[in-house]
Amino acid sequence: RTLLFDNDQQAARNRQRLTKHNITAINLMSSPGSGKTTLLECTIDELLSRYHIAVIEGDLETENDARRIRAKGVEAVQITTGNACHLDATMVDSALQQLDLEQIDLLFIENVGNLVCPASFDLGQHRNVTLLSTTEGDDKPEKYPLIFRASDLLLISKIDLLPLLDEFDLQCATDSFASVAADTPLLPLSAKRGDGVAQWLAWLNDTHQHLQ
Amino acid sequence: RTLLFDNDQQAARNRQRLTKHNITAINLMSSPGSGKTTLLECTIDELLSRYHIAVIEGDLETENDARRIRAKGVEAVQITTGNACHLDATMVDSALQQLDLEQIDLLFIENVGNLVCPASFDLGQHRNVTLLSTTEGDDKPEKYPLIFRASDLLLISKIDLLPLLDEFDLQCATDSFASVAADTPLLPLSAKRGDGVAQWLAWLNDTHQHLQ
Ligand SMILES: Nc1nc2c(ncn2[C@@H]2O[C@H](COP(=O)(O)OP(=O)(O)OP(=O)(O)O)[C@@H](O)[C@H]2O)c(=O)[nH]1
Ligand SMILES: Nc1nc2c(ncn2[C@@H]2O[C@H](COP(=O)(O)OP(=O)(O)OP(=O)(O)O)[C@@H](O)[C@H]2O)c(=O)[nH]1
Ligand SMILES: [Mg+2]
Ligand SMILES: [Mg+2]
Ligand SMILES: [Zn+2]
Ligand SMILES: [Zn+2]
Repeated sequence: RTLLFDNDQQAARNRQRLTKHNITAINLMSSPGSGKTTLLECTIDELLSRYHIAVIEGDLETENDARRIRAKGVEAVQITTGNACHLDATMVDSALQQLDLEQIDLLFIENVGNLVCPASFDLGQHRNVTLLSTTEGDDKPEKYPLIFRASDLLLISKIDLLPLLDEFDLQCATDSFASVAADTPLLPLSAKRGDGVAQWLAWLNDTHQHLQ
Repeated sequence: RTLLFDNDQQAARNRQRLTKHNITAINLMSSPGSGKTTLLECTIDELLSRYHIAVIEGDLETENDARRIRAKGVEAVQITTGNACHLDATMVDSALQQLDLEQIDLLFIENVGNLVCPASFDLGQHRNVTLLSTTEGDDKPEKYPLIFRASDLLLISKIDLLPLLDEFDLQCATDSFASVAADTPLLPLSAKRGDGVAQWLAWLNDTHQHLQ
C-alpha cells in the first residue's frame, strides 16, 4: 500500500530529526475520552521543573485540548484533521515546523481518539503509549487488538472509579491484554487521584535516559 | 471518491431489501465501550415479546458481543473486520444473507466502536443512533462532529454514574451537541438502572410504525 509507504518514509525523517535534537517523542493513543489530556495535565504538573515539554494535539475539530495544555504553561500545536480519524507523519512534520526543537526534551503527541487506525500510522515517535479506561470495559484488548499490539506501554486509566464499576475486572483486562501483547508492560493509574503516576513518570524518565 | 459511491450503491440495495420486508434497521454507533451491547441486551429484554429482533455485530475480532446477544435468545451475526474501523454496506449485505428476513421486525446493526468513520459509511439502515457515555466527557460532540451530525438520535449513556463524575455536565454536553446538530433529539439514559429506557422504546416503536 503506497499510502503507508509514503507515510513511513516521512515518519522516519521525523524521527531522525527528533533524535538529532535529543527529543523523546511519545505517541499517546486511546478511545475518545479515556483520559489522554488529563494525563498530560498531570504529567506537566510533575515534570515541568525538570524537562522542557511540548505537545502536539490531534482532533477533528476545536482547540479544546491545546488550550488545556497551554493553560499549564506548555506550548501546544493543535492539528485539526477535519475528517481524518488519525494523525499521520505529514501532519506531524508540519506541526514540528512550528516548534523550536532546540529547546524540547519531551514531546507528547496526543493522537485522535480512536482505538483502531492510529496504530497503523507511524508519526516518527519513539514510543507508543495506549490508554484503556476502566469505564470502557475489560474486553477491549481482545476486541481491538491492533492498537494494543502496537503499544510499548498500556495504561489502565481512571482506576479511582474501580469501586463504582461492578463489571470492570482488572485481572480480566490484564489477561485480555496479555492474550494480544504478552510482553508489554501494563500500569494501572489514576491521573485524578495520583495512583500509578510515580511509575509512569519513572517510565518516562527511563525512556528518555535510554534514548540519550 | 468511488469507494463511497460503490458503498452507497450497495447500501441503497440493502435498504430496499429491508424496507420490502418491513424491517426497521437501526445503525448503533459510539466510541468503544459506550454501552451499545448493554443497551441492546436491555432493549431485547423489553421488546422480545412484541417484536422479532435480529442483530448484526461489528468488531475487529472476537464473537464476544454476538455471544451476549445470543444469550438473550436473539439471532446475532458477528462480522469480524480484521483491521477495518467501520462496517460497510458489503459486509452488511453478506450478513443479511445469513438471516431469515421474513421473520424480522427490528434489525440492530452494532457498528465497530469508533467515533469517526462509521458516520461516512451508509449500511442500508433507516436510522443512525449514536451513544455518548458520561464517562467520555461532555465536549465530544464539538470535537468529533461528523458522527453527531449524522445522528437521528443521541443517547447520553451511563447517566447512573453522573453523581460520581465531577466533570461531566449534562448541560455542556447538550449545548455541545446542539452546536453541531441543532434539531436532533437527545435522550439521557441508563441501560443499567433503567432511566430513559421507556423513551428509547417509545422512539423505537414510533420509528417502526412510521416506516410501515
Ligand atoms: N475519575 C476519573 N476521571 C478521569 C480521569 N482522567 C480523565 N477523567 C475524565 O475523563 C473525561 C475525559 O478526559 P480527557 O482527558 O479529556 O480524555 P481524552 O482522552 O483526552 O479525550 P479526547 O482527547 O477527546 O479523546 C473527563 O471528563 C475527565 O474528567 C481519572 O483519572 N479519573
Ligand atoms: N454504570 C453503567 N455502566 C454501563 C452502562 N452501560 C454499559 N456499561 C458498562 O460499560 C462497559 C462497556 O459496555 P458495552 O455494552 O460492552 O459497550 P459497547 O459500546 O458495546 O462496547 P464495544 O462493542 O466494545 O464498542 C461495560 O463494563 C458495561 O458494564 C450503564 O448504563 N451504566
Ligand atoms: Mg484529549
Ligand atoms: Mg459492544
Ligand atoms: Zn477512520
Ligand atoms: Zn479507520
